[in-house]
Amino acid sequence: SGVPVKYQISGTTSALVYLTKFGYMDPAVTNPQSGALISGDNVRKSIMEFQAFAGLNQTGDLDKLTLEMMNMPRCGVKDKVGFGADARKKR
Amino acid sequence: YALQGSRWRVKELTYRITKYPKGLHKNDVDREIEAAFKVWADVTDLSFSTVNSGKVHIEIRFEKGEHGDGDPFDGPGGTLAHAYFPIYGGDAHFDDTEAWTINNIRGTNLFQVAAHEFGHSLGLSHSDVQSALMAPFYRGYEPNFIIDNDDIQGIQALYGQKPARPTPATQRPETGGGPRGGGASGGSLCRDASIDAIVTMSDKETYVFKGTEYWKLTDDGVAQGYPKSISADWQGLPSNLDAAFTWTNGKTYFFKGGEYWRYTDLVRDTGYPKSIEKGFAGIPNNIDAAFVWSGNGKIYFFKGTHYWRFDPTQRPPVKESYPKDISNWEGLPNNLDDALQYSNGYTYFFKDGEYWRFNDRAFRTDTASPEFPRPAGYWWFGC
Repeated sequence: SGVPVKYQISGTTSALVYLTKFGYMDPAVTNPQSGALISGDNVRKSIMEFQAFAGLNQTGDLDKLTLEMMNMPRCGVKDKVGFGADARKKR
Repeated sequence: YALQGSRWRVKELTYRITKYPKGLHKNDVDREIEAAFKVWADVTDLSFSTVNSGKVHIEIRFEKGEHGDGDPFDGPGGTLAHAYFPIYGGDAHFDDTEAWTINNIRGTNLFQVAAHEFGHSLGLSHSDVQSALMAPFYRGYEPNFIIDNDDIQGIQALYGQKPARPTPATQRPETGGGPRGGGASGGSLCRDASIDAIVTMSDKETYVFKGTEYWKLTDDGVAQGYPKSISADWQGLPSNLDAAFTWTNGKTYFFKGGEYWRYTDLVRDTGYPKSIEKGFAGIPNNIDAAFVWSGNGKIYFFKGTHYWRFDPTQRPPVKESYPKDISNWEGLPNNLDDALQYSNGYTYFFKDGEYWRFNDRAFRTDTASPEFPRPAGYWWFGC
């Protein structure tokens, strides 16, 4: 149970997409068209927030357990709504 | 728990499934969705009813990929479903490329995911309590689902407590195998819940055999009109059986002493009984238990402190490395009464009126609350 069908998230880039999708990073910063330089501290902080939420040790590193958790089947609703209003709209 | 910030102003909410999944029967989906709403109705003053036309509060759809809301599904695994908070309409969408299942360890359990999504539809965000229903990660099938106190606190912060006498349905019956609702009584099975044999036939009906009698099980206990006489209904089958299983060919095999009987439905096949030595070379007489593991089609026999794996497609069908110790099956006792792989994918072992549930993915006896072993009378025979 809980074994992912596919292993989508395997490195920093895909992890950033995940962290952004689920509310741990500001989409304005991670948007590739923004040209923003993402600081390592920002990434580590976001990873630590995710680790805390997922009940993992807060290392800030994209370690094996963190990647495993990111690849778990899950609900598509954001864990955190920290960057402006949740813009979801019905239909 | 975490509250999103919006909630419904009314207590009577309506829903409709406007697009059903490919792989499940409509009636089964209706039942699971109703059960998922009941999780929340049981701990609040909310009520949920399905309507077939007009506007509803919560629309439910099974969709693939992009489905019109700008949040496309990603295929099997990954995101399973999403739902909208009350202020955004409350709708719940499920990824139709997932293998949605009901009462089965395999696939993704529809009831659990739906109950989680409806938590969002009612205004709950994700919880960082890992045991909570509102935790964002799918934990796998939980046959004995119990809503977490964290979820109850969260939903009651939005809608208050249930004012009238609460119904005890925060625990979902393990329908189709295991904890049952307590319907028709098992009679003498309730005085002593130890059994001789238990088997699920090819028609999916499960029977328990004990002494000279047998019972048909239902989701609520035992069927009306049971026990019945083995000798009256099962032509040529002896009393006080040792074990039974149904193989992948649909035939049911019963064992006693050094012999076995083969039945097609309730009719004995000609030429039986035969000797175990002849039909199941390598398996001892007077076995305790037997079951077929659907994962590999192999038959497992148990006796005393040992077990044997029988593979009819191999010669010899039992490898030289057998017998092995039952202690290899973490948490299982010796000297079993019988075993059964149920339609939900779990394997159940019975001994002295108690039963253990084996999780063949973790390969150990399941940990759950209440703990195993559990009394078979209460959970299986409706006592």
